[in-house]
Amino acid sequence: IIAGKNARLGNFPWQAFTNIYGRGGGALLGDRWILTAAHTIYPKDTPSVQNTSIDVFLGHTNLEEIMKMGVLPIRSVFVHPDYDPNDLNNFDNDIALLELENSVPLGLNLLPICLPDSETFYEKGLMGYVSGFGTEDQIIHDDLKFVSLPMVARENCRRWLSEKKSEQVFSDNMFCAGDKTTKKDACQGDSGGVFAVKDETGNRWVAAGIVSWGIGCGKGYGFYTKVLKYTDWIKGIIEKES
Amino acid sequence: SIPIVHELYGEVTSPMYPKPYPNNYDDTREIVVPKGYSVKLIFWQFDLEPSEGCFYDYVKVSADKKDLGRFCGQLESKRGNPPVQKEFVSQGNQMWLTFHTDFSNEENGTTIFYKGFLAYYQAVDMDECSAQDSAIEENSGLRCEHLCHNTLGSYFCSCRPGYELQDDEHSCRAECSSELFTEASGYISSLEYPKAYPSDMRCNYSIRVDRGLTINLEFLEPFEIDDHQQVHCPYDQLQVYTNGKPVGEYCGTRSPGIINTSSNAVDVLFFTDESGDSRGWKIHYTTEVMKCLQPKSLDEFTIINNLQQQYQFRDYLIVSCKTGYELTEGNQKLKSFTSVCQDDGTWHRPMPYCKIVNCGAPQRLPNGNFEYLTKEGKNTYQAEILYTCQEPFYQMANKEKNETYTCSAQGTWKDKHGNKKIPHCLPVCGKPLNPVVENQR
Repeated sequence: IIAGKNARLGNFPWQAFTNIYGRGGGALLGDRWILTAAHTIYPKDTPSVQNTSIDVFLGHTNLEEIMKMGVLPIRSVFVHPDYDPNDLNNFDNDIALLELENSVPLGLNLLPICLPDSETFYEKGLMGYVSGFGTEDQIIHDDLKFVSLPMVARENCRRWLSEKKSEQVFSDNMFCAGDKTTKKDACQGDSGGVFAVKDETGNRWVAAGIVSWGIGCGKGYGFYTKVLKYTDWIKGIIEKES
Repeated sequence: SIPIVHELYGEVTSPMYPKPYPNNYDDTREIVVPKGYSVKLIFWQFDLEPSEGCFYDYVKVSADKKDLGRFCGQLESKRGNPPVQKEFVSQGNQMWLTFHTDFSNEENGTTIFYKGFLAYYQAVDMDECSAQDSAIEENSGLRCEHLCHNTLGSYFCSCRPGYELQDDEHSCRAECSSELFTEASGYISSLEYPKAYPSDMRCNYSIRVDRGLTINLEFLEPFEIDDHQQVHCPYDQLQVYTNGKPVGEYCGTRSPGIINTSSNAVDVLFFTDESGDSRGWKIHYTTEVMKCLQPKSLDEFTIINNLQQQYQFRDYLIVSCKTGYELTEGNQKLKSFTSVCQDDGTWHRPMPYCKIVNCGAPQRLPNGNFEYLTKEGKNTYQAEILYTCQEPFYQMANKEKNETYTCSAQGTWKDKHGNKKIPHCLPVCGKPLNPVVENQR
């Protein structure tokens, strides 16, 4: 997290720490599922290694403490079938679900986040929070950091990519967030964590996006998987497996 | 004589009949019929020279070593001694007919011809029984000691109940060692009752009736069996057994009265010594259907369906429990209970008791808890518990704050809608207790 703040216990109780091909994030859904980015499981720039271990931790804002709480065994992994790890310029469908072997006991520091059910969570300017154990200015921290970022209008996202002469695909399944005037952004190691938006009417936090990709860190916008597009896929898997 | 043997009937005539019989004739015909029959002789024609005392010509009938008559003359005449009675019956199976004629048949110098006689004989069944008093039977010693039965051409003897015909087929001896009574009611008595019973008897009177019947014995008066003032029944004894078990041993003059044996198998044994002249005993036995004890509930929750005033053999009862209680036999729960009244008057299985239904410890609610609304730890019928989820992290799927479950009569915990499934505590999403708050502006 670039230009973020340290999170306090209970601020982001859904935050998962994953260690697969490297540091990653995720968010707790219910008491047995982790929402994350597909590319943390099948990275774009790394040949996939079979039987790579997937270590998942939950329940704390400090890495040492969270790891003391023990790794959570995974029962199964569901990567979106349309995610293509071989297409370096396309992070479309960058979403995956990890099913924990056992339910986790919810508590103060361990609570799930809700899924979005409306486009109202994607209005431009709507502030969301991104949290993670990722890098900040090439420094890696052991404490969970967060940053608040505004949702950006799609046209602006597209224009910014064009200015950057980026060949990356910006699909309808994505949104971008950030502020060009600040360095605030997510960064490597935050992938899989969620862009959480407060639903003021329902008084709840919703996982509007998943940290997916960006062009560098802290230099413009960050790109996120638009979770609303995948709620049917998510619910379908969870219901089927329950 | 010329015997005529073993014919059942026949004809006897004078020589040359119906032509005049010869002079100076003398013979005796012996008529013999099979043993057991008498000889019956009938004169149909009789025409002999009449004379005073039948001195000249005559027919003599003899039987049973007796002369039955000496006859002459004509049947329709009073001269001589014609056989007016016509019929002669022997006691034994033999009869003799002697025919004698003198040298002439003249009257006043004129020869008169007489036709002679024509007689028929037939074998007539002898009633040996009525003849038993006769000298013949007495002499032969063959007299039925008890009962005589005449048959065609013979007879046989039998004995009164309790006696057995001996090898001589006439005499009877007391025999009561294996008397069997299978009727539903009847009388049994010592031999010769109410006269003195015979000596040296070993009698066994067995009463066997159908299963499910019980035998009652009623001793009638007089009751009299040889006794002794100091020693109990030293001479003669009457013993009663049911199913091989002794009920009592009786003698003297005091009747045992009525004995309800509660059994369908009773043996009455009677032993006598070589002396005594007591009058004996008589039992009127009856039977009734075996009854079972009136069933009684072991507790206040037991229901005996359609309770009867009385239960007898093959009746059955059905037992159930009040709502919330279950039939229990020993430690085993029963789905239903039926007991049948048996032939020995017992129930085929003992009464069960009704134990209050126990639903067992309530199912643990994942991510939730329960508390007892009734007595702590009470899991029996109508106990109530309250399920709650671990709020605020979990909430019930139906959004209720809590759910009350009651221990049902079926032994399961059920909610107010009758559902057995316990509530489901779902994780509460998106509501951190310590959300991020940024105060700096």
